[in-house]
Amino acid sequence: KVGQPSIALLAEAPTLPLIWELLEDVPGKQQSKPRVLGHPLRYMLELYQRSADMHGHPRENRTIGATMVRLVRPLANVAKPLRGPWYIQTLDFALRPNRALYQLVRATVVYRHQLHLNRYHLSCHVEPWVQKNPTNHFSPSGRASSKPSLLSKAWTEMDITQHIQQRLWKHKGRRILRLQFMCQQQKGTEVVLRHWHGTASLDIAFLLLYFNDTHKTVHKAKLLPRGMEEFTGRGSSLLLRRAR
Amino acid sequence: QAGSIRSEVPGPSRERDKPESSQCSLHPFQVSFHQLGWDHWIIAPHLYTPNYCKGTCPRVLRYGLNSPNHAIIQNLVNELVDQRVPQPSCVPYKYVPISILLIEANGSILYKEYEDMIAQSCTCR
Repeated sequence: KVGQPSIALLAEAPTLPLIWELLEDVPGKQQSKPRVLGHPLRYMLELYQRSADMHGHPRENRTIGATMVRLVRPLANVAKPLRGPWYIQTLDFALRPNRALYQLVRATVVYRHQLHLNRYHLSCHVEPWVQKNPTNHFSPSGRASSKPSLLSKAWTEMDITQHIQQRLWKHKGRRILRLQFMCQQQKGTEVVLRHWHGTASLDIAFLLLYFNDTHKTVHKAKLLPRGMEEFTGRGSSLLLRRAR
Repeated sequence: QAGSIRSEVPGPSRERDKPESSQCSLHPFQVSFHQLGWDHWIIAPHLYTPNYCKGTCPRVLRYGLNSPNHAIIQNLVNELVDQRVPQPSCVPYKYVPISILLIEANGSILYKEYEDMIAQSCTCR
């Protein structure tokens, strides 16, 4: 096994949570490296640089508010036919199964609110897709807001935590978040439909899921039953003095 | 009463024979994710400094080593009662986390802070 520095070898230690996690999350070495380019990668690199130094030490003053952030790209973009002045795309995002150790603290969708197709300009926004039902309302937790430090001018971030938590998070099995990306042509221009269909290959939106790791608190609770902390807190110094 | 214990224990002092550098301490160590075979999915950082602890544990465990009561007792047992019971070992005491940016198999990008990834200080236990 010497000369095979691979996490596959570490699978022999299945009790280690880190190893399980790596085995689950990591693409196999034989598998080609997933291609992630463009704005999603730039966004996450900037988020990383703001949250950790070049050696990977988390910054003291980081404002990320979570210990894990997952950027999810849409499974496929489907450009729909023109509906009046609206150009609409359906975006599906696959959400992984819930894991008890991670608590979802925030979910946002980052999208382009301005699209330039050749010389045509479109203004866009995103709406969660909800089944036609009079009781269904979408109310985003906050208004769409652009954050100049992480996003370029054409991108906007919208909080959809409430929507995900209420409608999707507790579902078991495969969960798909469906969003509608809706664009309107600016006055005096008319986008050629083939240009609109061409946007299906562009990065126009991605999902950000913020989690906190509850492992530490669970671990501590398991190690120290109720009352034990007090015992160890007071007792240990006494015992130390006696031993010395 | 460390001094009196020392004088009562027969045989040469292991501490006295060892140079200062061989005592339990933190050793800086850096490795690249390429060397670990993980560079195909880790985007940042490129280098990882896990460090390690190495060295002999002294006969009398001083405060700075943060040894637990058990280690102190085990040392005494080794010295005074039964040498088959080993001396405490030099192991990491405090750790700090590392932030990693990685690509998942499905193309998602993950920022994650992994706890206890870098040894920051050592202890005898």
